This record gives sequence, structure tokens and C-alpha cells, in this order.
Amino acid sequence: KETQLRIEAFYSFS
Amino acid sequence: MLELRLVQGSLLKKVLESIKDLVNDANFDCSSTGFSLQAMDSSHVALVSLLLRSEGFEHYRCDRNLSMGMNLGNMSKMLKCAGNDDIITIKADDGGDTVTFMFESPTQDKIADFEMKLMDIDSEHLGIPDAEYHSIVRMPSSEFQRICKDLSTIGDTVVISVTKEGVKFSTAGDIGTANIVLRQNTTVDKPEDAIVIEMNEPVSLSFALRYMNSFTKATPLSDTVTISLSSELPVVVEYKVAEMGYIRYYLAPKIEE
Repeated sequence: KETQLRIEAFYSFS
Repeated sequence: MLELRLVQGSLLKKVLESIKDLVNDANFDCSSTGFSLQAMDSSHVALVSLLLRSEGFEHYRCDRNLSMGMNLGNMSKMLKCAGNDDIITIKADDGGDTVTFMFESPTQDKIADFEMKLMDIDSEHLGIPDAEYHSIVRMPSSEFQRICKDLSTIGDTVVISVTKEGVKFSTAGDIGTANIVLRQNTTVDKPEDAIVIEMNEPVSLSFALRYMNSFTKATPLSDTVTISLSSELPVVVEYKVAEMGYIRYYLAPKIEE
């Protein structure tokens, strides 16, 4: 089963 | 006061066509550096980052940093009214609630202005640090578009793998599977036709083809595309915008549970 990750998992809010 | 005059107005038209399907509303930020945008798609899976440097404009006046919230569908409607050879000027007043797009025909015999309402958008800005990528592939943008289109007729997910053999794009679906392998090829007549594979470490990642296909809307902007991959990071798909900047698309990978 594949899960789509979200962008926020990699970059933090500035 | 903001006034940006872009002689090659078609670039702005193409930029809008490249992002309007991915993002509905976004803030355009204007500073002494240039005209920029950072926005995520509604599901926060992809992010687009645009920069048009101030030096690329024939005239660039931005008295103070300004953030203008625009509906990209509406902006695209207005820019479609500009001719491909038109000069486009973007004008806005500090604290105003509209932006004006002025279109001048090359012979100056037709001048149009379109005023668009701005909107308040709560934008979340992400800090994207510079990264070392495991592998970087540069290839003709039309070839990448063709591959994404072809694979999406078979499956929903593309696995991009870079090894010393080359770069492989694979998919699987109900009707079967597909694998497309490109090898480095720099012995071409035109440099934009080259396939250049820089591999520091082999890498293999899965991505949703729907987003990849959306990114290829930027194909008319550049003959080449650069795909940067690292196992721990979103892929970066970059198209240069003439000599003045870039559109970068970031796409979070899919992982096996």
C-alpha cells in the first residue's frame, strides 16, 4: 500500500 | 507603487498557464529581487516556486515589498487577452485592492488595460533550504512531457530510478506495465537535446503522475527540464524562464507502508 506524503513533512513554515 | 514592464509578455502568459491548474489562489510577492510566488496545491502534495528577477524586466519599480493576492484563473483570463508579441506592464499602488495589466502591441497602435481585483490570501510560506541531490537529470522538456503523458495512460504512479545505467521511468496499472530508460547522451547537434545524468548516488522514488503531468504545462517555457532527486526529499522539476528566472515544482514522494 502506497502513501502519498505531503510537502510539510519535508519543509517547515518560515 | 509598483510598475513592472516585461517586453517579452508571452513569458508571463506561459508562466500563468504553467501554474493555474495546480494552484487556484496565490500571493505574488514583489521586492527589489524580483517578482515571485510560492504556493502549494490544495492537497499540499506539490509546491510551486516562481522567480522572475528584476533584471529581466525592461523597467522595474517596486518602492516597497508588496504581496498581491490573485486568483490565478482570473489572472490567466486577463493575460489571455494580451497578444503573444505584446509588451505587458503590471501596475499596482501600495495598499490598493486592484492590479492593472497593460498590454501594448509591438507597433504601439493598440494599448489595453485590464484591472483585476486583488484578494486577501493567508499564505503559508515554507523555507526550502538548498540541498545536495543524489541525482540530477537534465533532458529535453518535450521528452519528459511525452514520457509523463505516455505513462499516465498505463498507471497512476511513476517510479523514477537513477543508476549508472541511466534514468528509468516505470509504471504499472490494470492493463500492464511500462518502463522507459534514457541513457546519457551528450553527442547531439543541439545542446538542448542532450540527456545529462549526474549521479552522486543511485536513487529510486515514486510519484503521482497526475502532478508530474501538471508540471509539464511549463514545457513551452523551456527546451530543457532538470529533475533533481534525493531519497529523503521531494523531487524538484525545474524549468528556466528565459534568462530571468525559473519555475520549480516540488513534489512529495509516495512511500510503501
